[in-house]
Amino acid sequence: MARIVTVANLKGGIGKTTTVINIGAGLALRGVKVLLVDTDPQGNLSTSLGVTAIHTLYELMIEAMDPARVIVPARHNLDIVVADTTLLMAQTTMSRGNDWGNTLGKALAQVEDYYDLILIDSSGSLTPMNANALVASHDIIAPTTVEPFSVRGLELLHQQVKNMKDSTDSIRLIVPTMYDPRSRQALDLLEGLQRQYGNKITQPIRVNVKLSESPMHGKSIFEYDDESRGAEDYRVLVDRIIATLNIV
Amino acid sequence: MARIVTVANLKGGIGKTTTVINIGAGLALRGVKVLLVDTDPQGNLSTSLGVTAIHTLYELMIEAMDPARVIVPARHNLDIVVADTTLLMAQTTMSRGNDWGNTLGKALAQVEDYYDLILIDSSGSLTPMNANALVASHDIIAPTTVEPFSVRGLELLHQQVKNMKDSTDSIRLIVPTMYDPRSRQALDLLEGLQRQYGNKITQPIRVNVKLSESPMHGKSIFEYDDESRGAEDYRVLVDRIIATLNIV
Ligand SMILES: Nc1ncnc2c1ncn2[C@@H]1O[C@H](COP(=O)(O)OP(=O)(O)OP(=O)(O)O)[C@@H](O)[C@H]1O
Ligand SMILES: Nc1ncnc2c1ncn2[C@@H]1O[C@H](COP(=O)(O)OP(=O)(O)OP(=O)(O)O)[C@@H](O)[C@H]1O
Ligand SMILES: [Mg+2]
Ligand SMILES: [Mg+2]
Repeated sequence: MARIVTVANLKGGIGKTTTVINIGAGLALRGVKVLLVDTDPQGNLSTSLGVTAIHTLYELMIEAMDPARVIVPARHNLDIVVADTTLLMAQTTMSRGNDWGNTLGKALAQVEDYYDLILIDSSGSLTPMNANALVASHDIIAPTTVEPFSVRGLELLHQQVKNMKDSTDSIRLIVPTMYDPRSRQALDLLEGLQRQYGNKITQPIRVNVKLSESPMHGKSIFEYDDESRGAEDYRVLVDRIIATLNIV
Repeated sequence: MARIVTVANLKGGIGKTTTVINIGAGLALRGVKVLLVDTDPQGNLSTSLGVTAIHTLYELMIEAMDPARVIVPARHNLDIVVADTTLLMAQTTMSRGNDWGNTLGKALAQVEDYYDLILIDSSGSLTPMNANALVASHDIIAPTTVEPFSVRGLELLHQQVKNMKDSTDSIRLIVPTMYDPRSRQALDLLEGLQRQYGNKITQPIRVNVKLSESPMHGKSIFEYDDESRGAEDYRVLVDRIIATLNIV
């Protein structure tokens, strides 16, 4: 029975997709059976792993297509459901149905037994699609850059999750991303985050140009440059996720 | 009769809010009467200018509140309509009405005669709110960082605008942001953008730490550090906007 995890933060451009790719790939390398699900109409998840597919999340969720036709292998132990702009049509359709909040949850229930973990990439703002992902999730991992807009987006995420699920307990881990250890302001903000959220704050992912280059080559950080700071930091995060979510 | 301009790109975290603040403030300093409208539930626009308000865009659009009660002065020649998370409720309400695509347009029509320019900040993904902003706009300014996800977001924006308005002519300017002149990859991508979009590409806004510090102090770049690269680059952009949109 898979654990469903969404990577989310209302602020844009703070490393959500980068985190989904590299914890997904990192867990698959440890033998965890992972399904990645892209819910962002930009479809950056599949392009970053060099994967194309004929059918998308829209067909799985809205047209009730057989999951076997939609799910494609990305790597060993790593499958993916891709997204594209057809998903934009789903937003209006979804917010009209009676039980619209559970559309994604119902679609994923069909495949939960084949995976240890289902990892969802979400887009920035709170759309009916993102609400679906948060509702369907057992756990939420929230990346944040160490600057005020992003920390504010994190607070808004906590508010939204509390409105939907009556508690913020499902926000298990907060991952500081693009962290620059030389910046005084970043250090101060990181300490502020640790005071506010305590043990939920993971070790930061440091800023590393290899992390912005690897998606252009359709590779995870481990494939692109296994010796890099980025690979090292995401390995530490994968350890923390295995321990926190009792995956293996 | 105000010109309505939306700053948009489907990719998150690429400088939309930073661009709205600094071209809004730059135009106001030249004597242009500007109204800023925040349509992002995160409400980063108002905090970046150190402005708070009691009433928000939600009340103007959905509860038909008198604009005079919602609009607050931010600086000389610069007023603002703020947003907050109540706007998230609007997304579901808006996509149910008959003429939902014009909700924002109708609200702004009430105040068009008092301004030269109405400048709208949008959130990343395509929500009913963002669709409203694009439909209501005469012109669209699209920031983009010089990296593949953002350039892809720009292409998707062109597709969406074409679907809504039958042509992409309203995308007047494309503004490269966070540009690092030392990066070979950035230079190649910039040249690629210039080949694809020609004269729409403005001079880039260079990466400048002052631009990420100024919003934390509730100031525009011109107030925070008028001698900085960021202030210089946004002044050049303001000139280009005045010439392209025939504002004054
Ligand atoms: N630790 C890092 N060091 C350097 N660059 C990074 C790092 N993490 C992410 N990036 C780069 O920053 C940009 C934004 O990251 P990403 O696209 O993962 O953010 P996102 O939150 O998914 O954005 P969106 O809101 O558009 O979905 C990308 O170009 C990515 O390659
Ligand atoms: N030219 C620049 N140089 C350095 N930092 C910048 C520059 N432009 C913007 N920033 C910083 O980058 C971050 C993202 O910018 P901003 O919030 O304006 O993006 P956005 O597109 O509005 O994001 P969202 O998708 O969440 O609305 C902010 O911390 C901002 O201060
Ligand atoms: Mg993303
Ligand atoms: Mg913004």
